[in-house]
Amino acid sequence: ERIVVSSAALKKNLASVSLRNVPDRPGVAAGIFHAIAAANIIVDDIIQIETGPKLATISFTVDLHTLPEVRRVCRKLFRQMKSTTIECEKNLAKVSVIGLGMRVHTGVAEKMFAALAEGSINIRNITTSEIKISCIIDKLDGPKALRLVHDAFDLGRKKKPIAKT
Amino acid sequence: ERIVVSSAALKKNLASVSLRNVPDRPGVAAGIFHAIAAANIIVDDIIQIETGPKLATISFTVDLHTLPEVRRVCRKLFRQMKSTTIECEKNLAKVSVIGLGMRVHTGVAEKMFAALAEGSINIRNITTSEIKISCIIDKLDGPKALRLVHDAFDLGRKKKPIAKT
Ligand SMILES: C[C@@H](O)[C@H](N)C(=O)O
Ligand SMILES: C[C@@H](O)[C@H](N)C(=O)O
Repeated sequence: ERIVVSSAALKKNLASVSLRNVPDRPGVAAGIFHAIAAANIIVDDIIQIETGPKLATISFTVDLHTLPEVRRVCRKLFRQMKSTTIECEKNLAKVSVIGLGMRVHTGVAEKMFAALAEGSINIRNITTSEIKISCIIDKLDGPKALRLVHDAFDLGRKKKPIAKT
Repeated sequence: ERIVVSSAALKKNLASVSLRNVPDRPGVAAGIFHAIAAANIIVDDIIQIETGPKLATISFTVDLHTLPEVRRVCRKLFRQMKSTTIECEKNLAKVSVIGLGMRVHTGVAEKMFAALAEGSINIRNITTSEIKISCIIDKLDGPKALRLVHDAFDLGRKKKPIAKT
């Protein structure tokens, strides 16, 4: 098994914006992120799930201090679309494990989620790629989450930070 | 601007499983992916969005041929939880752009979404990281999507596949 979890990271001071009941047809995502890019807003991660026939929820994270501007841009965008709602959450953090070949086994995701569960930390959003698994959690859970994940994957300061299974 | 989109990729023969109205409390994600790992199912990407107080939707992609087994594992898991529903989608593909420093500007996401919109391709799910933006689309849109994204980011076979902006 060639999975290598090499490090864990904590990103603080995040806010999330969830756009619910977004019309699920071509061009909508492009329009949203064009407006956001035009306002020079930096987006951390983007998640979208289809929620029903012709509807989707798009959730993305931004630095907390940009939230007022993001809200303004989104409200303007959806003025016409009465069904789309904008929900903002402050006080979030993102804990991630970074590695290589993580997609080969679900084992790494399971281990990370279990580590957070051990600390009774609620996982609010999840996004993954082959080299990174990120969980959005409450800001206050941040430092504890990082510690739990470090321990679960044996990533200590004194050790070589590669855990092979 | 140090964004470098170096390549695009198409992953075919994917199926997605969406678990809706999953209880949003610590330990649930760990339990789900423990059962999936125990069944030796390989998971491609995992997305989770909170959908209401104490509820979340978890959506993940798997290779199409593993879908029957995934369904079996999920049904068993949620036998007790009457509110959780399992939705499976076949005939999906994932088109991705890969690069470095992509999170610094939303511009890359916008450009990718716009390229797909040009081809009237509906983006069904989205997941991102600093080095990768992935869109789940209908399988039939796959080859066209890859071509559109290649063109949008100037990634040709004859050219050096790095597009700096
Ligand atoms: C919802 C949004 O992603 C839409 N499906 C699009 O293609 O732009
Ligand atoms: C829904 C699920 O992710 C849950 N919040 C957990 O922490 O496990």
